[in-house]
Amino acid sequence: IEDELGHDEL
Amino acid sequence: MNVFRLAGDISHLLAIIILLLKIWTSRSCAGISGKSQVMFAITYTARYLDLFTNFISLYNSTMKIIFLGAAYATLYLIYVRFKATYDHNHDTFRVEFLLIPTVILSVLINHDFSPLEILWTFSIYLESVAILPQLFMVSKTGEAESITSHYLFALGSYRALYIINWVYRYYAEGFYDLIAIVAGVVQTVLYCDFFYLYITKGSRANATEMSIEA
Repeated sequence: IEDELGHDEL
Repeated sequence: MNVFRLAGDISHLLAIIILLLKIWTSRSCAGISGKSQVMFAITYTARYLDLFTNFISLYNSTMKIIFLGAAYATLYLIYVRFKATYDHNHDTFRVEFLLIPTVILSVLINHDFSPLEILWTFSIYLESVAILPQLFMVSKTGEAESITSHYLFALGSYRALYIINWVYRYYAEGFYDLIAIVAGVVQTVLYCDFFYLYITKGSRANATEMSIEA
């Protein structure tokens, strides 16, 4: 879940 | 990264630069809502705390630093440097009506009940309504300088482009983030009335002011 929550937008 | 997302980020950057230049060159922040700018500064501070925990790309980190720096530079110009020109009599929107519900909502509806994630969610909810004091101010005084209108148009375009980016990402990558999408749609809808006026009234050859009837 850590990876899924890495928000990559600004 | 796709072309819509990049165009959205550039539009956002443009909006921030327009605002800073407008205040700096006119030596005045008349017509600008300090309250909206405070909420944008809170938004980016809460969202970009992941600068320290999560590296995505050089582009991502650079933009975050620029947005944060610009947000605080704007606050400095409004509340310190050109304080005398700040139109606080017209900047009367009650921000607690936005801050309290967004704090509560971010605790209740989030992807993960952890401090950073709740702060990210709060920033998404707060950003979606942060422009309301500015739009309220424009409707209250009945006009916005053309440069302020360009700022609002660029800022609204940024969110509209992000929606297209999300549609693209859904089909191209199967990726979607419901919290960001719902808040982003709300945020874009708030600009619709302004977009309509900007396009119909703002395009007149030598229009220097545009009126917004509430």
